[in-house]
Amino acid sequence: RETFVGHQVLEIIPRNEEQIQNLEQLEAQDHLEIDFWRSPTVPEQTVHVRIPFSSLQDVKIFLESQGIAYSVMIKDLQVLLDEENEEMLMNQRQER
Amino acid sequence: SSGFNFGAYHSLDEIFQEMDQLAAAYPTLVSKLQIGSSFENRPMNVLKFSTGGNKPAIWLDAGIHSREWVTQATALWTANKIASDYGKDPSITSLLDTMDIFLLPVTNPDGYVFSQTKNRMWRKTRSKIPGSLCFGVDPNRNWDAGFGGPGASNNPCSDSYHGPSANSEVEVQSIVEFIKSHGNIKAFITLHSYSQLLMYPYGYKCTKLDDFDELNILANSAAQALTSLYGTNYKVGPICSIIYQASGGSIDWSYDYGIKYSFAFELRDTGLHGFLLPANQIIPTAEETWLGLKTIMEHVRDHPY
Repeated sequence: RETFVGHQVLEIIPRNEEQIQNLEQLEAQDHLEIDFWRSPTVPEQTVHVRIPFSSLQDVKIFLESQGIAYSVMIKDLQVLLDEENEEMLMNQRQER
Repeated sequence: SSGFNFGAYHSLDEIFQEMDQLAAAYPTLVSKLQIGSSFENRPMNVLKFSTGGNKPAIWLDAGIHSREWVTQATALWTANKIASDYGKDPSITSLLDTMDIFLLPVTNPDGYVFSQTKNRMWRKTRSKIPGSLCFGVDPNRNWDAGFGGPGASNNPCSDSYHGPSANSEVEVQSIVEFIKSHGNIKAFITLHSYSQLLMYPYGYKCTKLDDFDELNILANSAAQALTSLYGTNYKVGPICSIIYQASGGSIDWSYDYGIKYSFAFELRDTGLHGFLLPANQIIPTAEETWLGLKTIMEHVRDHPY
């Protein structure tokens, strides 16, 4: 099963159209393998993006260089996935 | 009576077993139909709620994007709600005395299994793309509505790949064929997550539709009903203006096909969990969504066309 160890989900709030375009440029860079959970649409609307550990530094540098503010929404995705999996297994045991 | 926990996430097999259980528990109201098979040959199982006769119908589907697990879970809770409320809740009783409901709880069964066993973030189908190393098509970019236009990717490796042609995905084609062969579907409602949105056409173009005023008022009433339970904040509007232009979407196809009451819900996440909505939020999500769905279904019942 594919793991998501070290993947982070960032919350970004683009301030203007230019920052939205910057985020669209980021989205187009296939090699970063980033996954927009909520895509950039209009200024001031929240964007959520999952970033693999290997691309984190590049993406954060890009955002900072463009003056785009962000915060970490999920620090390590795998931790949440492990919790989810454990809960599913527990529920299955209880139902049986 | 089956001991099924509606407040937990389940495997595809468990969901199918519970669908059988519902059909067995309410034999005069609920039946299971297979409307096709997925690319990997899993059944496309639909629950039909009918009190008999040839009635106009409402179509509901969930989980076209496989990783949005709260939608499949919400659909199953909804199925149980419809079945158990018939004969008790006057609104549901009157609805089912006037119309049938078809509910497809797992629209993308291959993707759902893949998201549970291989890649939790999978959202596409699992079809093989000739000439590409990548798998799968975004089934909500594959409908024959502005196919291949803005807001869909022609890169098979993209999460929003539209596919080689409209209806290339057997999961989409199966629904299209079913809707066409039924011939009397009056509402088409699809459940997605997350972002808390209630949308109506169009997504492939940004023009105002002929029924804008009616659909906008209805969607706002539905969102208000939904919000009344737990205060979950919804935005309402056409896909193009409240998310972005996106072509090949299901409700654009259904509206253009003549199904006036075409809506897409984006259910919770209100708490920064994204697609990983904790299981303890399934039932609250389903409960509030039900109020929105009911508002739309009552309007459809009361406004025949």
